[in-house]
Amino acid sequence: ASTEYLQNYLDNEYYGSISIGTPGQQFTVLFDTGSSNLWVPSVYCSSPACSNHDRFNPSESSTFTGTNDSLEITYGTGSMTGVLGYDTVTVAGLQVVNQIFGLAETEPGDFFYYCPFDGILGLAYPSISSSGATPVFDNMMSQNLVSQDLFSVYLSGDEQSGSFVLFGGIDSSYTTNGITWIPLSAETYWEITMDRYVSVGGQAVACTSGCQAIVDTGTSLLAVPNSALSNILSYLGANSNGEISCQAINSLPDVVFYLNGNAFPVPPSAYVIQSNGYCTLGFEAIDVPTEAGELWILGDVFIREYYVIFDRGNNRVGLSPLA
Amino acid sequence: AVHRVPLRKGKSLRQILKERGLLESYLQQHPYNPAAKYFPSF
Repeated sequence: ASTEYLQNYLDNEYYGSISIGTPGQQFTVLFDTGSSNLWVPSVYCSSPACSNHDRFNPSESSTFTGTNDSLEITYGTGSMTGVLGYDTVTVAGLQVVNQIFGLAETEPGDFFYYCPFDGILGLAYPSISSSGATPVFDNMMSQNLVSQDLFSVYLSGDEQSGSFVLFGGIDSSYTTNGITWIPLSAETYWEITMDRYVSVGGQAVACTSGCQAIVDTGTSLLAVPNSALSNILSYLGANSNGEISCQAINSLPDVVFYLNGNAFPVPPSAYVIQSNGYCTLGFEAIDVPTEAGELWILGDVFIREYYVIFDRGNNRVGLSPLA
Repeated sequence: AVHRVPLRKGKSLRQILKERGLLESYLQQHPYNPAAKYFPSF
């Protein structure tokens, strides 16, 4: 069974469209570099929770092939189960044939009714794909649909539009400040090594002996170890809930990550989130198993500051400053 | 062979639940742990 933990997508704001089947059936999905499976709701899910979403109907696709393999998608309020099937998936005009994907069938928790996307398209490595399902980008590569075995992501901070995922190339207009390449430390998630401490205002606040980081478009904030979060909140003058005076933004320092010998600053304009006159820090605690060591998740707060190239051909991440 | 998928920035599920007064009860019933995505058994 495949398991997706949807509560982790509570904060995501960026969505795109794909179609599945022949003729194509449209879905809004989250492009998630922190997972590897593709799934969408199906017509077999008849609950009110599913009624607010587009649902895939296999009987209306001439290219669909079913399987008996099961799928489980765990939501915060329960789980949705389904089956795996194969069909043509169209992403940005690319037709990926025989793509395996999950068709969610049974009733999830009621809150799924409000979920702003229908499904998730995972862009991480096949090694973490549930049920051994081949990820979409692996099929794009094996079917020679992309000229380079990489994709890149730009997330715009302010505009409702302008953000994109680019399959098979790099948009040079977003790399005028140069690209720094960082080798992956594991071919699972897009995992890289932070080789020095994380600093705030020049002070080391965490990761003093090196640690791991995952670049994840499916996580909105900067997820940091519990121990580091208290240091960061204290240093930045926030309360324990991460709330801070909006007037303080101009005087706050950069948070700096060191990757492959290079500094990658994130300014307060990026890590302070303003909403309805209140300001909070865009950090959240992540409590990982001890054996996993110190793990950071560089989510959208980080990605909005850098054009990110996910290079499967060379197993590396490229970062180009946008400012 | 370069293909661009435009992404639109919209409301998050958290924002939607908050506007409908459902966020607090949801989070009370289902404490949020970002690690669950990377360590499901944890």
